[in-house]
Amino acid sequence: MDSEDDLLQKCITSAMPKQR
Amino acid sequence: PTPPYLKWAESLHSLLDDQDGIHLFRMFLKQEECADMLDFWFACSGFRKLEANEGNEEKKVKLAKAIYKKFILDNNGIVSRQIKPATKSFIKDCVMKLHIDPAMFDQAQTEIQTIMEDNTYPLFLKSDIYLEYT
Repeated sequence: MDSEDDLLQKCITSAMPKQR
Repeated sequence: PTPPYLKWAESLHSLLDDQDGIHLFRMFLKQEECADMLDFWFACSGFRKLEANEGNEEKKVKLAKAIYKKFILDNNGIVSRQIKPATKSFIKDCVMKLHIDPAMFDQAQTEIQTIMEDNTYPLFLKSDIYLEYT
């Protein structure tokens, strides 16, 4: 299971647009 | 075609819809010591997008707690200082009572977005970081 920080970082990244 | 950096000046959403735009805006916010506002904004969007499928519940609770702990719990944090007390109480209640809902951070995200639109985003467009880039 991911640590809280990993989980948060993944969550932030998942909301960002994908590379053009 | 319009270069991306001109599109960034159209609206906050155009800026946040582009990876390079996000990167540059984050550099600016970091300089102003408020990069957490942007991270929080994306964390809220990511949280809302989590699938509602079975087995995800535990992850959602953990993530909601992580967002709460990092951005809202500390009253001196930049995000916490800008969110209305009623909104913070609402989120705290949701976390404490485990009422985890995809929309539980929506109001807080809107408040932070309004502050970025009224304040940091116009400042960014006038900043050296942006002007040098263009």
